[in-house]
Amino acid sequence: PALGPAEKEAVDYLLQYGYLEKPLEGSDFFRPEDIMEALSTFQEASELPVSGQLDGATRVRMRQPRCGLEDPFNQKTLK
Amino acid sequence: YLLLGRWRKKHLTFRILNLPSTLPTHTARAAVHQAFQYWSNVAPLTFREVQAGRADIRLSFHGRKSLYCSKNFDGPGRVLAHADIPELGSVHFDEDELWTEGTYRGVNLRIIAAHELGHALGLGHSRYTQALMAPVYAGYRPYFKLHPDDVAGIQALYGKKSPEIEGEEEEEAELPTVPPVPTQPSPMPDPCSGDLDAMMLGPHGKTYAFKGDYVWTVTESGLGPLFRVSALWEGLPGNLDAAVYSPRTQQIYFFKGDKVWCYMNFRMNRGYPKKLNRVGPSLDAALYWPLNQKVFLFKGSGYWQWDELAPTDFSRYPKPIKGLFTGVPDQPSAAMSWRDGRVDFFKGKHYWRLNRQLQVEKGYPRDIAQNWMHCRSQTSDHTPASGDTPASATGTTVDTISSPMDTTLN
Repeated sequence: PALGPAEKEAVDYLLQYGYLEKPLEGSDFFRPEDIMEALSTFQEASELPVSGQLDGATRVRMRQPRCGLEDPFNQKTLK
Repeated sequence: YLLLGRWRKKHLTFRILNLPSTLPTHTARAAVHQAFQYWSNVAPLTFREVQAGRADIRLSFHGRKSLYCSKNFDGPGRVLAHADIPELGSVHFDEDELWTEGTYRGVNLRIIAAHELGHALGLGHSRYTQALMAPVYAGYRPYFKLHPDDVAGIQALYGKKSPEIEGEEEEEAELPTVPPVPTQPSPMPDPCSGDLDAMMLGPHGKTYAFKGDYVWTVTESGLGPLFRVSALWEGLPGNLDAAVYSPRTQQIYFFKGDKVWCYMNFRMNRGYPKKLNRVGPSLDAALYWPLNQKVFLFKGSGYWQWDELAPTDFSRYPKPIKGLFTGVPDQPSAAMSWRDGRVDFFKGKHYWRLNRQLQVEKGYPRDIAQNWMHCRSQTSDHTPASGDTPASATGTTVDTISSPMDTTLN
């Protein structure tokens, strides 16, 4: 499904900081479950309630000033 | 904490190339000096400022675009700064931020500088949101101090600070970690035979071909002379499985059997060779793909994708080569990529060129000897490639040129 501006901004953030990887095989679209997993990882690493949804707290967190380097977090490292 | 690399010395120099306009010079300089001190207080590191010439760590402020940095900044807010990992040493701050000291307004230069120096010293981002190395700026703290996770991270890299180590001037000696390479090399290979152990687009854009105990450079105008592999990379054996250079980290990885060797230029990194644990032994080939900045490792019909700077979940690999690299044979003997994203695979006497969509271009496979090694078909006697060891007779000759490697050997 087409993403709205807020969702697109969030996906760009997740891509830029290493939470989401552009699929090498197949199409350029992300599967919703991949985006949800990346959002969950971001929320967990940010000590936010983990919903996998782009809620207000997650958006605010993504707008906070930060370092330009990627984050190393994924579900495996968080475990 | 996450470790991204380390300096092979503990006494480092730094240079402040410019300062922000939002702070008095002495205040900004004091903030940067204090940032270094956070780390030298807990680890046996010393930092000496230099006013001119080359320094290990170089701090500067630049705007949205810079001639000297490929990573743009984004104006006020969002990205504040970035830094390179060891042993590169660049630390850049966004000059559009309101850099401050001693106030809750703006962005505290001391804390951000300390964070970026953490990267420059080898630390990645911490998952503790209160740690200095957390990715998000937590704001000004008047009584700032390092989080235990920051301290544990830096001490994992450089050890704990102890009075005995203070004042030591000498650099760490590099301990040999591998037995000497056997002195009897295999016969000098003939570049015109076509088949290769490995190919690599190395530092400074030089292309290296590996076969048996030898390596040579390949340019558009000819080949460099053949050198023993161990003459260029001390401690490295011949008959390699694969070689790959990562411009992202400036590391060169060599693979043979169940081991990996890691070099920066021609110097082996401490602790190598290491055992290959998470990917299979006896790899076929390796390449760095600039479009996603990942290292790809190939074996049989499968590949692994490896991110050097983040933990990689290898449980999803190997994946089938054919699923990503369309038209490529299994068990390639070598592979390399170009800066524009094109990729070449080598197998036997042929090579396949892939476009940026990773599909084999029309007209491939082509002949390695003719198109890479400057060999031409010949009906008369064969001329050996170089040296006095006869190369195998292939019915081709090779054009050699003065070595582009001479300067690096010097």
